[in-house]
Amino acid sequence: GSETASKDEL
Amino acid sequence: MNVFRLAGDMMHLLSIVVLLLKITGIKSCRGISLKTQELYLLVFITRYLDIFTNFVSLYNTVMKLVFLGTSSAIVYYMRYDRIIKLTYDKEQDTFKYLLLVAPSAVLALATSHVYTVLEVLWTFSIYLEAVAIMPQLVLLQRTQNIDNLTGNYVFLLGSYRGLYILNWIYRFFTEKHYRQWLVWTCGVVQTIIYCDFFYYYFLSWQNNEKLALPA
Repeated sequence: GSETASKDEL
Repeated sequence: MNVFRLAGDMMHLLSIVVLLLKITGIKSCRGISLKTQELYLLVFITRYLDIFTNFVSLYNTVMKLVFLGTSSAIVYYMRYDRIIKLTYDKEQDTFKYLLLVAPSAVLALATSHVYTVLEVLWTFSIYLEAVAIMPQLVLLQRTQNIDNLTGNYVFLLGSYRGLYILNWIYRFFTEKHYRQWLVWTCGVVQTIIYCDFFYYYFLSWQNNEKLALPA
């Protein structure tokens, strides 16, 4: 998994 | 950013605006769960702690500030506004915070990707958002004569979740390294929680009747 990818969503 | 994500964010924003307009316009928060609103505020606070350290885009930063501001305003009005607080169905809004917060905290501690304060709190916010609507749905079941705005509020919120799933499907196929099982699982669980509500919402809309959820 990529732990930072979703930080661009709200 | 794809069209599903943008539409999802707009639905989310619209749901909050509809709720704020209802509360301040008719000076009533009847049928609205303060517990759900406080849980959403907690979701936003724990998720957006990175607001100044992790800059993504002006859009993201502005939206985060808007979500924090508007949900704080809703909680403020429901708790402290002289007139509005009198319309809050406190006796009906009985769902226990701990029932949602404790499992979310335990799961966050157990499954966080990295053990930093920000990361654990972010994971906590993902779990908590999935279930934060439950006090509101329980309150809706207990409320006779659900007004249109309350029904529309929950409908818009559910639409936001549905559109985010389309956004994830889109990103899954268009971005090579977009794999987020935690976010996806919680998002799907959250959307499933709305299914029952959606069923009765469409039924009432089709029959041109007032929305009522069976107890």
